[in-house]
Order: sequence, then structure tokens, then C-alpha cells
Amino acid sequence: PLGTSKLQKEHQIQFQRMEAAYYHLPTPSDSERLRPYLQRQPVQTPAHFPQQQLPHSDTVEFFQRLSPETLFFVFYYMEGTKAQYLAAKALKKQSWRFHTKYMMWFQRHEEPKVINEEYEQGTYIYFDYEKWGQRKKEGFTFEYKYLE
Amino acid sequence: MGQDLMALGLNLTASDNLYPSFGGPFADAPARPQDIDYSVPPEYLIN
Amino acid sequence: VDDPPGFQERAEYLLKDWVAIHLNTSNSRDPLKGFSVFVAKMNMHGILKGDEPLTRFFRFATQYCIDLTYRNMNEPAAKTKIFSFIDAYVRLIALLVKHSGESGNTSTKLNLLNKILGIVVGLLLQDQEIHTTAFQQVGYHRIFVTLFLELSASDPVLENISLSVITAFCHTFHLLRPAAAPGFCYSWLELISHRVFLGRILAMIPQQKGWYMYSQLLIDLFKYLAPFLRNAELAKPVHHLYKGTLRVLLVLLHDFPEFLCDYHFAFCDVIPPNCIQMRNLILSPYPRSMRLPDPFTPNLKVDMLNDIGGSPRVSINYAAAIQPASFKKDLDSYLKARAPVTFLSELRSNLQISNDVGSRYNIPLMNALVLYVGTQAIAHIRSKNLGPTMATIVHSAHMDIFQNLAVDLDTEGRYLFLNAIANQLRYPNSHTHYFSCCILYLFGEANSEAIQEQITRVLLERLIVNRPHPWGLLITFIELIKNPVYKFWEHDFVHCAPEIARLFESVAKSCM
Repeated sequence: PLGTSKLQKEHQIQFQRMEAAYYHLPTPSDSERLRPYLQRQPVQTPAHFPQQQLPHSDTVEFFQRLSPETLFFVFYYMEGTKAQYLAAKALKKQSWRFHTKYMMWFQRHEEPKVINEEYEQGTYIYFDYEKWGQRKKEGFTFEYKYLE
Repeated sequence: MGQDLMALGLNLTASDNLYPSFGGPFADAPARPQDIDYSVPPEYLIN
Repeated sequence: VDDPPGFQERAEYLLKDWVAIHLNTSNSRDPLKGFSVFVAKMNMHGILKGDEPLTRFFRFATQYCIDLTYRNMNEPAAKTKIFSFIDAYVRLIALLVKHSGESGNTSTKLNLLNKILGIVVGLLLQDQEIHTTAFQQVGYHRIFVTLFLELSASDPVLENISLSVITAFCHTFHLLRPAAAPGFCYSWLELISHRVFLGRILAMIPQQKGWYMYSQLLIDLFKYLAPFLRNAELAKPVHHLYKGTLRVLLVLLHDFPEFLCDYHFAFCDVIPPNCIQMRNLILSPYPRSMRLPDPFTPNLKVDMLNDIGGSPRVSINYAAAIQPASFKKDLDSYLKARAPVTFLSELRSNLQISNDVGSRYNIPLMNALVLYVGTQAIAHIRSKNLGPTMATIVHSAHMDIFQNLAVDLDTEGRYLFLNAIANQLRYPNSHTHYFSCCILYLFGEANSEAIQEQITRVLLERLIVNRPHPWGLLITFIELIKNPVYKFWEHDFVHCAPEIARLFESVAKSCM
């Protein structure tokens, strides 16, 4: 029984300003840290691509099912995000180790020849993010002070 | 009749809390892991 | 007072110098390295020599960022350029706040933070008056969200001031509430519902100390939306803000139902009565520790439920809302002595505030009166070691008042009165129980079919909107249509139109 109620003058002014703001709305990425690579702008992908976020895609288990290359991509191109954090955890579960000086991921290729308090030495596989590929490195010394 | 509140892009049947991945009041879908700032070890900030 | 000669040049030089330091990537891994060098420079330029130069510097720097925003807004990839500059400036603010004064001296840090927030608020409100519909929210949005995220980083010094930081931002967002800065309303909703802000103010601050502050921000939002929502047709800009509000409320319903339970009363005071679904959203939550029995359970014995006797928390002092004090005094004396009878005949005049159709009554007073009388009734019944039932709620000063309101008010007033009762039909608790009995009793004892029809309308309009529906509403309506004592199906209004009859039958079928 209340019916409609006329907008008062002050509400009309408020509406004009709200309406003007409506035509340059904030986007979700305005509230996110700047992404050096991948801004948070949804891109229209073909309809047959998964349009919804895959279930449980924000869990380590999901990331563990991804290939190392995918994990490396997430790690290097989505830095400072939860995705990078989950990718790093998944890589560690696949016995990759992050070298904080070279900023690359290493994995033992065989039992190291030398192990002591400071370092271990032997043949490793590492992921070279500049050449974007896995490389073998023999006789590499992995100093534990660089183990993240 | 109001809105179909299930169609606002929130997973209301989720057992976990929604707010940690809330994409914002004007987002049609939750924020994905790559959208969420995270305090990662500073060594990971390779830029 | 204008800046001293040369000040702006120095301030601009310093600001750009800092941005260059910050953008030099090696610092992003060790922000402190460049900061200590820069602080020495600020000192050398006299910026840190007291309150005034520092205030001038922040006002200049903030204005510089906003001017940069307006200048570059239409450039391609504008936001990356604008944001990298603003983010650098905000990083400087955050470092100054964090490192000002001794690490244990929080007041220096907070004075500085509040000063800076106040400067940004002042510039925003002034800018809005200058630019009116050309006002750009994005620069201010970026400053606030980035500063909040910087000061929310996991850090022992910041943890120590987290409640004060949240309080400072709540105060700022209240000053920038949509009614004060309508051009900023979309950013404002983004800011108060940012996942980090929600997590901090509702989950991480101990003893729910952030809940009251957050309830005030939501009240600011509802008050702003109210005049636009009062008319069913929503213009696009309103609908966008309204949908955003619903999303935020859904997150609260899902993650913090107890918060909505505690503040439902204050929210219903400011949500327009025709905003049925949003109000249902506010009334539907129940404590996560509670298991709700299916309202459609045949022969559900509501008064046998474990939780039905619990007193729900109402975090607003509704008794204090009963004004003027003379009216409250008369009310209390009537409740006590069930006299003088003249009190009943004057009730309506205390509630009516105008003769304009649609806004004749003081809704918050109506809501407070109903809840106050109801809680007094529950206490009175309890004092006799009884619980609310159709027998224990009658022949009392409390029911005199409710029956008088049902009979004496006009259609508009009775609609608001019945709404005040229906707003208490929530999850199993003593208020739901009492008010469910109360509205059914008013239906059963009504001396005119108009009252019965209006009670039905008030319940029905809450049921036919999309979900969610409060548990107490469902069990009350089911009782009304099931219990033959109310002769519900014999009323003409139940069969007034085929679709209405079908609707009742479909509800009845789902009950059986």
C-alpha cells in the first residue's frame, strides 16, 4: 500500500552523478596489484573452451596434475598471485627446488656426488626461463643458502 | 519477483568460505588463483 | 593558505624521484633500500620538518596523481601507466606510516595514516563538486585499495595496528558513503567488499570488533539505495549497484550468517519495505551451529525444538529508538499496569509523522515498538515459567497493544506494523516463536476480513519472491493454511483470482 515515492531533489542529483559514474565503472583489475604480464581482463574465448573456472582449480592437488611446463608458466607469468604460490607448491611436490640466485627450478637428475652442510654437487635438470626449456647441468653445486 | 540469486556467479553451495576468492560486487565469477594477490616469498618476485 | 614559493617544484621533483626509485625493479624485492635514501632527501627538502610541510606534500602528491589520472584517462593502456605511478606513491605512504615513530609507537603511525586519508577524502569531495558528472573515481579507488592492501600485508608492525587501520578506513569510507559521494559509489562498494577487507573486518579482527563498523557501512549503502529502490522499476545504474549489493549480501549470508543475524534489525530499518527479496536475504541466515528442521515436516512441533527458546542477539539498542522519552514512559507504565486505556488510543498519533500517502509513519519507531513490546511479552511469559503459545500470549498488555494497532491503523500503517512482526520470523528462536504465534493470533481474532487479508498479503509477498525465504516465515504460513482453526480456505480473498487460488494450492501441496 506504500505505492511509489517521488525522488527528492537531492536524490536526483545523486542519481545524475551515479549515472555518470556508471559509464566508467571500476573493473576488477583496478583492485589488483599491477600484473607485469597477465592483466585480469576476461578475454572472450570460443564457447567450446571451458567458460567456468574448473572445480577445485584453486587447490594444490589440481596444480599437481599440471605438467611441469605449465607450472613453470604459471610461476613465471603470474607472479605475486595465489596461482604462483600453488604452482611452486606443486613443483616442490614433484621434487623441484627453487634456486633463489638463478631464480630457476632445479631437480636432481641422479644422486649427488658430494653432499655436505653447505651444498650438494652433481647432475641436475633445471628449467631455463630465458630459453624456456629444461636443461641438464653436470657438476652443478647447489649451495643450500640459495635453496628457497 | 527479485533475482535468481543462484545466477549471480557465486557458488552458494560451496563448503568453503566465498570471501577469499570473492571477485567483487560487479564480477560475474569468483576470482581465480591467478587473480588473487598472495604474499609469496619475495624471491618469487622475479619481474 | 597557498604553498610557499618553490614548494610545488620541490614536491614534484621529490615525488617523481621516488617513483623512479620505486620503479627500479631491484627495489621491488627490497623496498627498504631506496626508501631510507629517499627519506633523507625528504628531510633535506624540509618536508619532514613538521606537520605542515608534510601535509602540503601529501596534498600536492595526491592531487598530482589525480591530475595524472584525468590527463591520461583516455590514452590506450592508461591504467597501467596511472596505476604504476599511484602504486609507487602509495608504497611511499605505506612505508612512511609503517616506519614513522618508534616501532611500538602506534599513535604516530595512525595520526599520519588518518591525516593522509583525510587529505584524499577532502580532495575527492572537492573534486566531485568541481567535475560533477565528469568526476573520475578510478584514481581515488586505486589509492584507497592499494593503500589498504599495503597496510594489510603480513608484517608484525602492521599486525600490531591492524584494528586501528581498519577503523581508519571504515571512518574514511563512512565519510565517502554514497550519499556524500554518489560519483564514487561503485568504487565504494568495491572497496568495502574487497575480499581482503571482508576477511579482515569480519573474520580476522578478534572478538568481532569490526562487525559494528561494517554494519554501519552497509547501513550507509542501504540508506543511499532506499529512495531508488522504493520504486520497483530500477534504472540501469541503480540496478547495477543493487545487484552488486546482493552479491555482497550473499557472501555475508554464506560466510558470516551470524553477522547478518545480529544486525538484521538495524538493516530492516533502512531497507525499503518493498525490497522483499533483499530483506528476505537479511532475515534468512541462521547460526552455523544450528540445524534447521525442514519447515515442511508433517506435524512439526515448533515449540518442542531445542533452539526455539533461545534469545537471539540483537546488536542494536532498539529500546532507545522508542522516542520521545515521554512516549516510552507511557508505554512502560501501560505494559506494567495495563493502564491507562487512553494510551492505546494515542498509540497511532505517536507513530504517524505525516499525512503524505506512502510516508505517513515512522518506520524505525514502528519496528522498535513492535520488537520492544514483543520482547517484554516474552520476558513476562517467561517470568511465569512458560513459553510463548497461543494460550500464553493472550490477555496481556502486550497483546492489547498489538490488537489495537491491528484495528486502529489504516492500511498503510497496518502494513508497516505487520511487516515489523514478519521481520521477526527468522530462524528458530524465542522471537520467531512469539511473533509467529502473535501474527497467527491476530489473524484468528481479527474483527474484519480486511485485516486477515492484509496479514495474508504480507506473508505471501515474502513467499512468492525468489529464494531465500526465512524459516520462521515458512512455518508460520504453513500453520496458517494447515490449521483449520484459522478457516483459511473459507475466505473469499483466497479465491479472489484463479492464479492466487492456484498459488495457495501449490504452496499447500508442497506442505502436505
